[in-house]
Amino acid sequence: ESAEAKHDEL
Amino acid sequence: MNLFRLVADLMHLVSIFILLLKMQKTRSVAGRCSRISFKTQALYATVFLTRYTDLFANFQSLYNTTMKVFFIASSLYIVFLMKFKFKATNDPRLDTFKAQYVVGGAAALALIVNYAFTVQEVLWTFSIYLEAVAILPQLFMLTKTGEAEVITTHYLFALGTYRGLYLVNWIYRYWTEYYVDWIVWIAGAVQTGLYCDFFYIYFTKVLKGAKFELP
Repeated sequence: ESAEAKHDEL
Repeated sequence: MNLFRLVADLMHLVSIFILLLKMQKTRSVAGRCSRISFKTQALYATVFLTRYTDLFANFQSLYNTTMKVFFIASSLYIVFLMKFKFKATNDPRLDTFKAQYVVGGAAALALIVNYAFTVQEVLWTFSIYLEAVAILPQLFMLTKTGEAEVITTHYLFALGTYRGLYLVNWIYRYWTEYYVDWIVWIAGAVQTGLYCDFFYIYFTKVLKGAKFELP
């Protein structure tokens, strides 16, 4: 899982 | 999405609406003792612009995208209002917190402590560190003037609640989906900690009808 994909919070 | 995070995000929205309401109502950003820090608002605009660089590349949900657009647009609008429309009423003599140091500190730390050394990741990490301290110019201003208008304290309370609920959300997410994000957690804990003094006075004075006044 890429680092970008896990930023799901605002 | 869980209830804690949803309510937190809604409190964040509420805080922005309170700020816009206050600015429109008083037609200024500097009521007698209700000043809003331009530096804090400029820092928030910087936070959103550097965090949501994935706006077009990474679609999560309509909710996520809508909120991102709203946070970017509203923060830029607030900065615009303070810089141009209500410029005459914005008193830089009270907004004396050295914001360049926290920007520099957040940038340096983002270059050293991050998940991946890419432009987007470093910008994202920078935004996390910067958000943690973005409220400092506002709190500093409050300390300097020693008192605040009730609506300003409601703004800070909504912001502080938003941060506090994110802490609860992280605990919940850790237990339900084994979600771990140390950078966000530590920065978030620091950020919430900054509100402790304010919360104490808000609960002991403002909610009992007294004026927000520092001892």
